[in-house]
Amino acid sequence: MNLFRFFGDMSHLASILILLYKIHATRSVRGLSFKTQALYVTVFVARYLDVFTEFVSVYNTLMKIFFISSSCFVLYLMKGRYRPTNDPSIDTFRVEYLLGPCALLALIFHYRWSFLEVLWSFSIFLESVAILPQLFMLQRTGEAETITTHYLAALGAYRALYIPNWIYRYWSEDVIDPIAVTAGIVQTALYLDFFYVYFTKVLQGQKFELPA
Amino acid sequence: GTEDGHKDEL
Repeated sequence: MNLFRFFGDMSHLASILILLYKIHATRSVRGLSFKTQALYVTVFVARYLDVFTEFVSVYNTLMKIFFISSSCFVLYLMKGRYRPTNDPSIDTFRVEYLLGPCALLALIFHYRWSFLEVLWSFSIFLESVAILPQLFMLQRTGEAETITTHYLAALGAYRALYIPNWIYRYWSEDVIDPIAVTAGIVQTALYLDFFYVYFTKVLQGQKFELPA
Repeated sequence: GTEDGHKDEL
């Protein structure tokens, strides 16, 4: 565990706490893509099924349990308690265009031909594009609550921090994970546009608004 | 090892 990865994980943890805070404070799930949140549940369940078969560390196990349970809780908040504040009519990204290609990629690229390993690959590919429905929604509405942009920034920072972590691991341990690294670079690249607006507007105290 | 990738990551 190096500092890049540790702060990356902390940023991921923070993003979920910010998300829960946003829902609680505004008593609304407005501006959040249910599709993106449902994709994250799929990602975590597919990847962390190994929590029952592999033991890495207490930290690893606790984080896995947290990510699975918190993402399921967010889905419940969106479809249960705060359902009236959810607007599916602006959440129109076609997730089948993500699920199909990711399943195909996982069948082609994996480390071992076993159910859990192919599922692991699938989850890595799916995570890299899971934010697209949310970014698409942002693009469509052209604006976002500041707290929602902090959530996205923390999530993007988590991905960005994993990149120096991999460089460090390659240098210090001489190991590389081509599937995770390739998908991770793609995932981080998807945030570049968002980060540009976040740094030039939100962090200067302005509202997150895209040019018409 | 390399074969399994970084399975210790989240």
